[in-house]
Amino acid sequence: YRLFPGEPKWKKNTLTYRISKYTSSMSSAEVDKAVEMALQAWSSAIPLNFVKVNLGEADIMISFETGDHGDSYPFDGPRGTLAHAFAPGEGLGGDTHFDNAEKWTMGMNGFNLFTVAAHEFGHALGLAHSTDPSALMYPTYKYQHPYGFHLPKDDVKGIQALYGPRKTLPGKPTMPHLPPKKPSNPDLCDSNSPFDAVTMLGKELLFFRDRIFWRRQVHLTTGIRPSTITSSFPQLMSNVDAAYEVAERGAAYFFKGPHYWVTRGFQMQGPPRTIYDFGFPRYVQRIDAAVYLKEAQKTLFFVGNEYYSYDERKRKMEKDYPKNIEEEFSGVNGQIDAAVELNGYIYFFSGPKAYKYDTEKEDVVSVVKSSSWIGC
Amino acid sequence: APSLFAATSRTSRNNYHLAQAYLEKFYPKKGEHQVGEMVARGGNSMIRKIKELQAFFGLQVTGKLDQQTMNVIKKPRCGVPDVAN
Repeated sequence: YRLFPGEPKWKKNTLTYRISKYTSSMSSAEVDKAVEMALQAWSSAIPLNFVKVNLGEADIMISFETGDHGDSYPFDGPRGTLAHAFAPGEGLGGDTHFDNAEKWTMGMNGFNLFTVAAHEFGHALGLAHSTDPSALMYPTYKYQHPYGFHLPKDDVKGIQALYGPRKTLPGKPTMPHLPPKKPSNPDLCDSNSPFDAVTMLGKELLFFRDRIFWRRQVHLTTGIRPSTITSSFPQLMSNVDAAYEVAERGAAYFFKGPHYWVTRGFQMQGPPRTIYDFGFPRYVQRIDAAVYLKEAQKTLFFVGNEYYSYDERKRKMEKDYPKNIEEEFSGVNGQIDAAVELNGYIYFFSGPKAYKYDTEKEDVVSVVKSSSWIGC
Repeated sequence: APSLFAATSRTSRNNYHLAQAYLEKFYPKKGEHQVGEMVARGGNSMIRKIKELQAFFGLQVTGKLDQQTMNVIKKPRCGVPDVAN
């Protein structure tokens, strides 16, 4: 990685940004989303937060420009130069411009706005171009998949050289900056590998772990089939954090980092949304587990050693939460990786163990190996 | 100028101009052209810049506008210079 001469950086830990001019090739909501995700890629690695403003001057002014647009760096029409940004500082400092002559998209066609924006915001925060071809700050365009994106190591080193690391927050103790571990030939019955998420989906139970998920009929322990997550849920790719289904609504919810997807069966219903729709505080950046309680019509979300309760009828987070998990669910030890309600019992999955919890007795009534649920 | 070409053709002339504009934009040198200073068009400074570009992108450093170098020059990219000035 390389820094600019004099190593300019922002001296405050909350920056404002404003999109003053949009492009016609994407909806403004899509542009907002791509910009938010691109900034999130950096804020997950350093103690910097970004606040969107819609009026007046912001630290980072973002706009789509054509040809000569008054900053002595005219754009050159389709291809060639795609965008540029200015190093941290007052006035133009941090400002980011995109060539409006390009075809900007959220996909792999044209030029992916998330990919280019994430690169330019590296400049806006103080990084120069890197000679490492795998780095986001390498000068030439290379498509990056926006969902589940992890900053490459070279960029993490560079930006943390300027701002230091972000202290990890409550939630799954994963290292968000390292690409997910790719087991070469995973032992599917490895009892030490926890499930990432468990949910009902229609008549089947789904177990998620890394890049794989298992489907099983609730009452059968035979015929349990592993397959890759991308084969059924391409947008999810891998490492689902949590999942639950509201059967009477015919909808299931899948969580990854600060985003969630809604499906009907295996059909994605639109782009990902933000978990803050549910009313989580901003410091929650990921969910460990979720379980829908059919009778109460409430969904419990587990984060670190606390849990929240969301009223699905009122579509509102309940007051007086979060609460401590161990105080409310005696007998369930360790971080909760996944949870699912079946026949009135809640099954908590924590590491190698699965606890059967009786909500009436308010106690654990049996403990089995997690992997026994997938026939191991 | 002929020594820069790996091949001779109209394409090469176009490549030369494209490369020249690219190098001026992304590999400027601080205080390179003093006002009034006489510099031969192209000449050593261009070869030096080509070498700088090839080193930056991990290409074989030849100082020539060979195919690999031209492939990099034609790729869509960020407008911030590779060498900060």
